Amino acid sequence: LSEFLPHDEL
Amino acid sequence: MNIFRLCGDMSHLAAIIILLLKMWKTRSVAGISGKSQILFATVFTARYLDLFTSFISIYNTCMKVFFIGTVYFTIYLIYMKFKATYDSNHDSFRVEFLIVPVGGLAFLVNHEFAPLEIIWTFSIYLESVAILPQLFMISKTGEAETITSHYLFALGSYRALYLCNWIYRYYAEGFFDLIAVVAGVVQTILYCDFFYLYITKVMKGKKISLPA
Repeated sequence: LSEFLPHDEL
Repeated sequence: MNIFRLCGDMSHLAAIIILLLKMWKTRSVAGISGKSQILFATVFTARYLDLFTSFISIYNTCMKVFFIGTVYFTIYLIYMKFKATYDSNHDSFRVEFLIVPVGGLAFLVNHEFAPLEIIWTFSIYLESVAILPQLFMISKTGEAETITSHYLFALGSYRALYLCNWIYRYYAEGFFDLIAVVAGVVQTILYCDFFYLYITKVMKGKKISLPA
């Protein structure tokens, strides 16, 4: 799995 | 977390609970678009793949698990348990006209050309239009039960409150996610016509019924 940008919202 | 974000999430949660209660209490899924629910299941599944890759908070994880669990339960109620009450004739929106362009757009316009990021972007774009089969169904039948109207109002308010959250976060934290904001604006605009009907009719105790 590649680096995933943080998405802190739902 | 800020007040807009919290209210948005609670509104989203309320929408899901209202829909489940409507179906469970009336033992019927009449007036509910199974296609919209399948699109929402696709949205949640695609977006919350990060449950496996990153931990943000207990709150975040619980909400994601709840959203995924309830949307699949909703689909089970529509297509299996209360199938006899499902109005498939009026749920005739062609979802491929949404999925294909949205998939293409996610490939072309994203923050990073990486598999999970493209899937996340796809979920954001798809969510913005996922309610269209439901709105199409209401326009076809010309009416919506009051409880269904409450569901739609809560669901539409959720993204509108997120817009406030993003404005707040831009000024307070310098946070700005163009993809989420543009999709959120589109999503909220799609509800405007419904919001108008809700305020002018449902809030005055009338049911939504459109002229034939």
